[in-house]
Amino acid sequence: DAQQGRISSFFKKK
Amino acid sequence: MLELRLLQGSLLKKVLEAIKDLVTDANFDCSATGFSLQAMDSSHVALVALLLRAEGFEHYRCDRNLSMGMNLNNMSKMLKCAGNDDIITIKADDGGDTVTFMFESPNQDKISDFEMKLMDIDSEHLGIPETEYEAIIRMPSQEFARICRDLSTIGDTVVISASKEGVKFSTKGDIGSANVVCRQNTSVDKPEDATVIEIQQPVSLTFALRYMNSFTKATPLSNTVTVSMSNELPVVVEYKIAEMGYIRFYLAPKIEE
Repeated sequence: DAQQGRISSFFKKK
Repeated sequence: MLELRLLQGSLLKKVLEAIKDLVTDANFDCSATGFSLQAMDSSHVALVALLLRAEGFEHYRCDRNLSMGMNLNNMSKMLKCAGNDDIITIKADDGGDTVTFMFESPNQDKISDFEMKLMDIDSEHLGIPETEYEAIIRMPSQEFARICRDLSTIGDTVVISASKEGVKFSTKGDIGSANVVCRQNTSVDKPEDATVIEIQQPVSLTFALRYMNSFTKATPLSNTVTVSMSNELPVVVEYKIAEMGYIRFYLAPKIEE
């Protein structure tokens, strides 16, 4: 099954 | 001191309805640029970014940058007390622990104020990089909402595949499968009814329909929606807010292990 990605792994903390 | 007067109060009511189920608590940031918000859902899969530009307000006073933590369900309760034609003014003092929403009826014969307690919210602000998307689809927002709603009765995830031929929404579930293909269509009477597909290269991504359906709660804000995708990146589902700004939803794709 495909795994759900997390948005925080694509966009870095400011 | 902060004082923001919005003639079209219904816009703010619609914004809250669009985000309150996705995000529980959020900081509203007020600066010279405008009234904005960035927040993730509790599982950090989706992110919402809202901007209401200062120029869109009839009166906009923000003496210093202010971040106001609000429970969106409570804010929605208060804004539901405003009439659809009411003018809404948001007021707060620097360093105060409350925000006041003032509602004025169009003929000024009823004026209400609702004071809400603010809260301290520890939120991460993420930097969203400028991206040249490989596929940009603009279509009627109601059509997009319809597709998401229909497919979610069949399956839990949607594969969105965009190519020069069109954009295909596919799902599979226990009872069967479904595909909806939308082709570019610009021969329409009204520009907002058009489906426009700009493709640099074919893109195919898988998303949870539960989130897509949640984003479509912003449909009343705009006749059109723009879906921007690049392979292996979060999709952006954007609803423009006339004359004022936008609400953008970012959703991380599902990735094959």
